[in-house]
Amino acid sequence: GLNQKRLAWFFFPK
Amino acid sequence: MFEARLSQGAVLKKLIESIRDLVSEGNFDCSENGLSLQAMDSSHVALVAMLLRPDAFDPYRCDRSMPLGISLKSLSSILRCASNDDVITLRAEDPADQLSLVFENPQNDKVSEYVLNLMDIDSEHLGIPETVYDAVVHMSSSEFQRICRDLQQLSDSVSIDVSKEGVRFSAAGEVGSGSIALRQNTNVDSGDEATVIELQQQVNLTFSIKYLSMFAKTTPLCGRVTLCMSSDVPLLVEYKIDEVGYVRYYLAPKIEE
Repeated sequence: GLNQKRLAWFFFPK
Repeated sequence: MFEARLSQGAVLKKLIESIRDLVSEGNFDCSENGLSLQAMDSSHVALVAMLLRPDAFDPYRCDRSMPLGISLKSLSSILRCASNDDVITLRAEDPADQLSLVFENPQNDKVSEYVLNLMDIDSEHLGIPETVYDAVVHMSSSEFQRICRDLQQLSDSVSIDVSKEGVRFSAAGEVGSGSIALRQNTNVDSGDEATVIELQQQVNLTFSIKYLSMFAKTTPLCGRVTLCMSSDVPLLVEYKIDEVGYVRYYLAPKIEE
């Protein structure tokens, strides 16, 4: 099934 | 010292109403680049990034960059005391522990002053890479809001499929399924109604409708919305604020592990 990812999985903390 | 006078106070009212359900608090950063905010929702799935450039204001003064830690609920309560046609002036000392808001009516015979207590907020800023998207859809913002509202009746997820033919939104749940397809239609009378697609590559992604519906609360700010998508990267939903700023939302897709 599909899983909801968090944004930090794609974007990096500054 | 920070001071910014917004002749169209309604822009700020609509802006705060559009994001207050998504984020409860955030640091509004004032700098020479304008007034900006980056904040994530509590589940860290969606992010709002907004900017009002200095030319949104007249005058705009910011001697030194500083954050204004604001509870959106509190700011919204105060902005509801402003009329839609009021001029709004924001003012803060440096360092800022309060934000002063002055509302002036167009007749110039009523002045209301409010003070908002600011908060210390530890905010996590995310670096958002410059992305060339595979598919960009420009469409009517009220149509987008309508589609989110309709498909939310069926499911908590929506698939967005962009191809040369157009864009298709589809949802399936226990009661059944539904889909709405929009064809490219640049030959409509009203510019706000046109659907325009820039396509490098066909894209099909799935998102939570709950978040898209929250983004769609920005509809009163702009008649148009832009959806930017590439496979397996967050969706960008952008509303422009005239020529003076924007509200951008990022939403992580639902993907296979």
